[in-house]
Amino acid sequence: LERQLILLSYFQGC
Amino acid sequence: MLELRLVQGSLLKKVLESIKDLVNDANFDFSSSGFSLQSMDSSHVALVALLLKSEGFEHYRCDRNTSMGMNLGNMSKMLKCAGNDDIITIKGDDGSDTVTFMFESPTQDKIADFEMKLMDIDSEHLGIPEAEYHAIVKMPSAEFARICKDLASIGDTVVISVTKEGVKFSTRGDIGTANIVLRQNTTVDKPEDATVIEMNEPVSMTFALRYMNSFTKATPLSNTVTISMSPDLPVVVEYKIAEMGYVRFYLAPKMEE
Repeated sequence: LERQLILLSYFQGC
Repeated sequence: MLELRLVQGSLLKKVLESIKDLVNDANFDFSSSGFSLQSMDSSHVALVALLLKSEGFEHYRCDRNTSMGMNLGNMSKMLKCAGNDDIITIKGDDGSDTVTFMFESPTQDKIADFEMKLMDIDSEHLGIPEAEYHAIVKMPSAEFARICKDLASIGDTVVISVTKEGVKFSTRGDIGTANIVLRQNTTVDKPEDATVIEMNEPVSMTFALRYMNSFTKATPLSNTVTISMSPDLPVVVEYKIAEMGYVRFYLAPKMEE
Protein backbone atom coordinates (compact mmCIF):
# COMPACT_ATOMS: atom_id res chain seq x y z
CA LEU A 1 0.00 0.00 0.00
CA GLU A 2 1.30 3.44 -0.86
CA ARG A 3 0.56 6.78 0.68
CA GLN A 4 0.68 9.92 -1.43
CA LEU A 5 2.61 12.64 0.36
CA ILE A 6 1.73 16.25 -0.29
CA LEU A 7 3.99 19.18 -0.96
CA LEU A 8 2.88 21.32 1.93
CA SER A 9 4.92 19.19 4.28
CA TYR A 10 8.06 20.14 2.33
CA PHE A 11 7.49 23.78 1.61
CA GLN A 12 5.58 24.98 4.64
CA GLY A 13 7.52 27.41 6.70
CA CYS A 14 9.93 28.23 3.88
CA MET B 1 2.06 50.09 -17.21
CA LEU B 2 2.94 46.64 -18.43
CA GLU B 3 3.85 45.71 -21.99
CA LEU B 4 5.59 42.53 -23.06
CA ARG B 5 6.13 41.67 -26.71
CA LEU B 6 7.05 38.10 -27.53
CA VAL B 7 7.96 37.50 -31.16
CA GLN B 8 7.85 33.76 -30.73
CA GLY B 9 4.26 33.81 -29.50
CA SER B 10 3.92 30.05 -29.87
CA LEU B 11 6.15 29.73 -26.82
CA LEU B 12 3.51 31.27 -24.60
CA LYS B 13 0.85 29.05 -26.15
CA LYS B 14 2.98 25.99 -25.36
CA VAL B 15 3.62 27.15 -21.81
CA LEU B 16 -0.11 27.46 -21.18
CA GLU B 17 -0.85 24.08 -22.68
CA SER B 18 1.76 22.54 -20.41
CA ILE B 19 0.31 23.85 -17.15
CA LYS B 20 -3.39 24.53 -17.62
CA ASP B 21 -4.57 21.04 -16.76
CA LEU B 22 -2.57 20.97 -13.54
CA VAL B 23 -3.48 24.39 -12.21
CA ASN B 24 -6.80 26.20 -12.70
CA ASP B 25 -5.98 29.69 -11.46
CA ALA B 26 -2.67 31.35 -10.75
CA ASN B 27 -1.09 34.70 -10.05
CA PHE B 28 1.38 35.89 -12.68
CA ASP B 29 4.03 37.98 -10.95
CA PHE B 30 5.54 40.61 -13.24
CA SER B 31 8.73 42.48 -12.41
CA SER B 32 11.36 44.31 -14.42
CA SER B 33 13.42 41.12 -14.73
CA GLY B 34 10.62 38.96 -16.12
CA PHE B 35 7.54 37.15 -15.00
CA SER B 36 6.96 34.09 -12.93
CA LEU B 37 4.18 31.90 -11.69
CA GLN B 38 4.07 29.44 -8.87
CA SER B 39 1.07 27.33 -8.06
CA MET B 40 0.14 24.00 -6.59
CA ASP B 41 -2.49 21.71 -8.02
CA SER B 42 -5.69 21.52 -6.01
CA SER B 43 -4.63 18.39 -4.16
CA HIS B 44 -1.25 19.90 -3.13
CA VAL B 45 0.64 16.97 -4.61
CA ALA B 46 2.30 18.86 -7.47
CA LEU B 47 3.60 22.37 -7.96
CA VAL B 48 4.41 24.24 -11.13
CA ALA B 49 7.00 27.02 -11.19
CA LEU B 50 7.38 29.05 -14.37
CA LEU B 51 9.98 31.70 -15.14
CA LEU B 52 10.21 33.77 -18.33
CA LYS B 53 13.00 36.32 -18.20
CA SER B 54 12.66 39.75 -19.75
CA GLU B 55 15.68 39.14 -22.04
CA GLY B 56 13.60 36.69 -24.04
CA PHE B 57 11.11 39.38 -25.04
CA GLU B 58 11.59 41.74 -27.95
CA HIS B 59 10.12 44.51 -25.85
CA TYR B 60 9.60 44.33 -22.10
CA ARG B 61 8.27 47.11 -19.97
CA CYS B 62 7.11 46.67 -16.39
CA ASP B 63 7.08 49.94 -14.46
CA ARG B 64 6.32 48.37 -11.11
CA ASN B 65 5.99 44.89 -9.71
CA THR B 66 2.49 43.63 -10.22
CA SER B 67 0.60 40.43 -9.74
CA MET B 68 -2.27 39.42 -12.00
CA GLY B 69 -4.61 36.57 -11.16
CA MET B 70 -5.64 34.63 -14.24
CA ASN B 71 -7.77 31.61 -14.93
CA LEU B 72 -5.44 29.45 -16.99
CA GLY B 73 -8.27 27.71 -18.84
CA ASN B 74 -9.61 31.08 -20.00
CA MET B 75 -6.12 32.32 -20.84
CA SER B 76 -5.51 29.20 -22.88
CA LYS B 77 -8.79 29.74 -24.76
CA MET B 78 -7.62 33.21 -25.71
CA LEU B 79 -4.07 32.19 -26.65
CA LYS B 80 -5.46 29.41 -28.85
CA CYS B 81 -6.86 32.21 -31.00
CA ALA B 82 -3.30 33.33 -31.79
CA GLY B 83 -1.64 31.77 -34.80
CA ASN B 84 1.49 29.75 -34.22
CA ASP B 85 3.59 32.34 -36.06
CA ASP B 86 1.93 35.31 -34.38
CA ILE B 87 3.69 37.85 -32.23
CA ILE B 88 1.95 38.05 -28.84
CA THR B 89 1.90 41.19 -26.71
CA ILE B 90 0.62 41.19 -23.14
CA LYS B 91 -0.61 44.58 -21.94
CA GLY B 92 -1.88 45.73 -18.60
CA ASP B 93 -2.60 49.00 -16.86
CA ASP B 94 -2.11 49.69 -13.18
CA GLY B 95 -5.27 49.04 -11.24
CA SER B 96 -7.14 47.56 -14.19
CA ASP B 97 -9.13 44.38 -13.73
CA THR B 98 -8.33 43.14 -17.21
CA VAL B 99 -5.30 42.11 -19.23
CA THR B 100 -5.04 42.41 -23.01
CA PHE B 101 -3.44 39.89 -25.33
CA MET B 102 -2.59 41.30 -28.74
CA PHE B 103 -1.84 38.96 -31.64
CA GLU B 104 -0.05 40.20 -34.76
CA SER B 105 0.45 38.04 -37.81
CA PRO B 106 4.07 37.97 -39.03
CA THR B 107 3.15 40.05 -42.07
CA GLN B 108 1.27 42.56 -39.87
CA ASP B 109 -1.88 42.16 -41.98
CA LYS B 110 -3.97 40.82 -39.11
CA ILE B 111 -4.04 42.31 -35.65
CA ALA B 112 -6.34 41.05 -32.90
CA ASP B 113 -6.79 41.99 -29.31
CA PHE B 114 -8.43 39.91 -26.65
CA GLU B 115 -9.20 41.39 -23.26
CA MET B 116 -9.44 38.95 -20.39
CA LYS B 117 -10.93 39.54 -16.96
CA LEU B 118 -8.51 39.15 -14.09
CA MET B 119 -9.40 37.50 -10.80
CA ASP B 120 -8.40 37.80 -7.17
CA ILE B 121 -6.49 34.74 -6.13
CA ASP B 122 -5.38 33.97 -2.63
CA SER B 123 -2.13 32.18 -3.19
CA GLU B 124 0.08 30.69 -0.60
CA HIS B 125 3.53 31.79 -1.75
CA LEU B 126 5.84 28.95 -0.94
CA GLY B 127 9.57 29.28 -0.77
CA ILE B 128 11.21 26.47 -2.65
CA PRO B 129 14.57 25.81 -1.05
CA GLU B 130 17.59 25.05 -3.18
CA ALA B 131 18.47 21.43 -2.64
CA GLU B 132 21.33 19.07 -3.27
CA TYR B 133 20.11 16.13 -5.28
CA HIS B 134 21.35 12.55 -5.06
CA ALA B 135 20.81 12.08 -8.78
CA ILE B 136 20.10 14.26 -11.79
CA VAL B 137 19.08 12.63 -15.06
CA LYS B 138 19.02 14.61 -18.29
CA MET B 139 17.32 12.86 -21.16
CA PRO B 140 15.40 13.55 -24.36
CA SER B 141 11.99 14.92 -23.38
CA ALA B 142 10.20 12.85 -26.03
CA GLU B 143 11.74 9.67 -24.59
CA PHE B 144 10.56 10.57 -21.10
CA ALA B 145 7.05 11.27 -22.43
CA ARG B 146 7.01 7.95 -24.24
CA ILE B 147 8.09 6.04 -21.12
CA CYS B 148 5.46 7.70 -18.91
CA LYS B 149 2.73 7.03 -21.46
CA ASP B 150 3.76 3.42 -21.95
CA LEU B 151 4.00 2.69 -18.23
CA ALA B 152 0.63 4.31 -17.52
CA SER B 153 -1.01 1.63 -19.66
CA ILE B 154 0.31 -0.99 -17.23
CA GLY B 155 0.26 0.63 -13.79
CA ASP B 156 -0.60 3.75 -11.79
CA THR B 157 2.78 4.47 -10.25
CA VAL B 158 6.35 4.56 -11.48
CA VAL B 159 9.42 3.69 -9.47
CA ILE B 160 12.37 5.71 -10.76
CA SER B 161 15.68 4.22 -9.65
CA VAL B 162 19.06 5.70 -10.44
CA THR B 163 22.19 3.60 -10.00
CA LYS B 164 25.54 3.72 -11.68
CA GLU B 165 24.11 1.24 -14.22
CA GLY B 166 21.54 3.74 -15.43
CA VAL B 167 18.05 4.96 -14.72
CA LYS B 168 15.22 2.45 -14.39
CA PHE B 169 11.52 3.20 -14.72
CA SER B 170 9.33 0.42 -13.32
CA THR B 171 5.64 -0.16 -12.84
CA ARG B 172 3.31 -2.95 -11.91
CA GLY B 173 -0.38 -3.44 -12.46
CA ASP B 174 -3.09 -6.09 -12.68
CA ILE B 175 -1.81 -7.39 -16.02
CA GLY B 176 1.87 -7.57 -15.10
CA THR B 177 5.01 -5.53 -14.67
CA ALA B 178 7.28 -3.36 -16.82
CA ASN B 179 10.85 -2.16 -16.47
CA ILE B 180 12.58 0.28 -18.80
CA VAL B 181 16.28 0.93 -18.28
CA LEU B 182 18.17 3.77 -19.91
CA ARG B 183 21.92 3.77 -19.74
CA GLN B 184 24.03 6.85 -19.90
CA ASN B 185 24.57 7.56 -23.57
CA THR B 186 26.61 10.57 -24.53
CA THR B 187 27.95 9.27 -27.85
CA VAL B 188 25.12 10.69 -29.91
CA ASP B 189 25.15 12.96 -32.95
CA LYS B 190 23.07 15.64 -31.30
CA PRO B 191 23.60 16.64 -27.65
CA GLU B 192 19.85 16.78 -27.06
CA ASP B 193 19.63 13.04 -27.78
CA ALA B 194 22.00 12.20 -24.93
CA THR B 195 21.05 10.59 -21.66
CA VAL B 196 23.31 11.96 -18.96
CA ILE B 197 23.24 10.62 -15.42
CA GLU B 198 24.87 12.57 -12.60
CA MET B 199 24.71 10.43 -9.50
CA ASN B 200 26.14 11.16 -6.09
CA GLU B 201 24.24 8.35 -4.42
CA PRO B 202 21.77 5.76 -5.71
CA VAL B 203 18.15 6.77 -5.25
CA SER B 204 14.81 5.08 -5.79
CA MET B 205 11.46 6.82 -5.44
CA THR B 206 7.82 6.17 -6.34
CA PHE B 207 5.54 8.66 -8.08
CA ALA B 208 2.00 8.79 -9.46
CA LEU B 209 2.11 8.37 -13.24
CA ARG B 210 -0.97 10.56 -13.66
CA TYR B 211 1.08 13.59 -12.60
CA MET B 212 4.18 12.58 -14.56
CA ASN B 213 2.04 12.29 -17.68
CA SER B 214 0.59 15.71 -17.02
CA PHE B 215 4.11 17.18 -16.79
CA THR B 216 5.03 15.72 -20.17
CA LYS B 217 2.61 18.20 -21.78
CA ALA B 218 5.62 20.53 -21.58
CA THR B 219 7.53 18.32 -24.03
CA PRO B 220 7.07 20.77 -26.97
CA LEU B 221 8.94 23.41 -24.94
CA SER B 222 12.27 21.61 -24.83
CA ASN B 223 14.13 18.75 -26.47
CA THR B 224 15.46 17.66 -23.11
CA VAL B 225 14.09 17.19 -19.62
CA THR B 226 15.96 17.07 -16.33
CA ILE B 227 14.76 14.88 -13.47
CA SER B 228 16.33 15.68 -10.07
CA MET B 229 15.80 13.32 -7.15
CA SER B 230 16.71 13.01 -3.50
CA PRO B 231 15.00 10.80 -0.96
CA ASP B 232 12.54 12.76 1.19
CA LEU B 233 12.32 15.61 -1.32
CA PRO B 234 9.86 16.26 -4.14
CA VAL B 235 11.21 15.27 -7.55
CA VAL B 236 11.87 18.20 -9.89
CA VAL B 237 11.02 17.70 -13.55
CA GLU B 238 12.43 20.65 -15.46
CA TYR B 239 11.89 21.77 -19.03
CA LYS B 240 14.22 24.63 -19.94
CA ILE B 241 12.83 27.23 -22.29
CA ALA B 242 15.70 28.28 -24.53
CA GLU B 243 17.35 31.50 -23.34
CA MET B 244 14.22 32.52 -21.48
CA GLY B 245 13.67 30.44 -18.40
CA TYR B 246 11.97 27.22 -17.43
CA VAL B 247 8.89 25.32 -16.45
CA ARG B 248 9.57 23.20 -13.37
CA PHE B 249 7.21 20.65 -11.91
CA TYR B 250 7.62 19.46 -8.34
CA LEU B 251 5.95 16.23 -7.32
CA ALA B 252 5.67 14.71 -3.86
CA PRO B 253 6.63 11.05 -3.77
CA LYS B 254 4.51 8.12 -2.70
CA MET B 255 5.67 6.27 0.37
CA GLU B 256 5.06 2.70 1.40
CA GLU B 257 2.67 2.49 4.31
